Amino acid sequence: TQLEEASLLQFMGLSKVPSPRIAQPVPSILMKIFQERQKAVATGHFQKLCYVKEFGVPGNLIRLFQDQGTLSNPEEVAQAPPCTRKFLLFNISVIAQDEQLMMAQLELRLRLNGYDALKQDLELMLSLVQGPSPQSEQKLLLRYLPWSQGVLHVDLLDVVKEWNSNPQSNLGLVLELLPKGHRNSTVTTHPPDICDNWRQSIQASLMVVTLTPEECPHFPHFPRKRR
Amino acid sequence: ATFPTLESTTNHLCQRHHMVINFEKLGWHKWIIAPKEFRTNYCKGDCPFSLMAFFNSSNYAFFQTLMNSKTPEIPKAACIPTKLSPISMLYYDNDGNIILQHHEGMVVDECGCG
Repeated sequence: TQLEEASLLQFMGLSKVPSPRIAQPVPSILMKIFQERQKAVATGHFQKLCYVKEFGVPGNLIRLFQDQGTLSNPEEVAQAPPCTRKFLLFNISVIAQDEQLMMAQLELRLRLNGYDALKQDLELMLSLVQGPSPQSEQKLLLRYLPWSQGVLHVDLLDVVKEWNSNPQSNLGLVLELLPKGHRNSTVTTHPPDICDNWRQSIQASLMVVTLTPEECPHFPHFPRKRR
Repeated sequence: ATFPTLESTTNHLCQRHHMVINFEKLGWHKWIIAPKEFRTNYCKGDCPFSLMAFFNSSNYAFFQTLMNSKTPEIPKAACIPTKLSPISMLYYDNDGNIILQHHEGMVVDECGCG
């Protein structure tokens, strides 16, 4: 029975029975897409399984990657207040070579428990880690957020394509969050909470949509092979 | 739905039978988020030569059944799925990531002799 179970898991792209330590909550958008796909199957509209209309992109496989940055960056753990830098890392190695990347969206969910006492707009900067020193970071995004805003989506398709084609380049991302106007200030504003609280106030996940040619051979997005 | 309803006297003939796979009973409910179970069918029954046309049989199945009547060592054509459809599954992988994928060939829609 174990051998048969292993075969079935392999068919699903898994090496063993998953035992998630922390089961992250399923976003409502994923549950909605799942229900739409069930309806499509029930009505025989199998072509709809190769298009994600909720995101407006072709794709038959959707993954929501967990941020593993906190686990792999001891420097961050030791960081003293104001601890505004957070390291993000997504292990996307499970994406197979034959999958075409169609969408990669970073979701940053801010629960402002650590900063809400400030009631200030926030300055958010996202950088790509390219080497061991902070000087090698490539700035991707600088955005101001109203203090009450909770969710931010960032298109990372080009970045994830590069990580996928060259896995060694996936050194992660750095997120920096400061009260607006304090970046160049000589006065350090200390947030009222400690680092753990700060880290818990930001949750990052990466939604990736891919298209597998074998599963979606009828989809016209692919260039035709030469006969 | 493709085949006419078979009378109880023909229950031994090739046809689909309902089957429900419950992930909790498999012990997979901790990582498969949805569906909790899926309804499919299995194929079971005889494929007599006289009814081969009725069972949506392949040309090969005709010949195999014909050969069986002459040479019993050659088995009869088997009752097998002739049309399958996919299901979508939402589950956690080994890293705790959430996957939404459709898997082909999970539900037996029709059976036939092949």
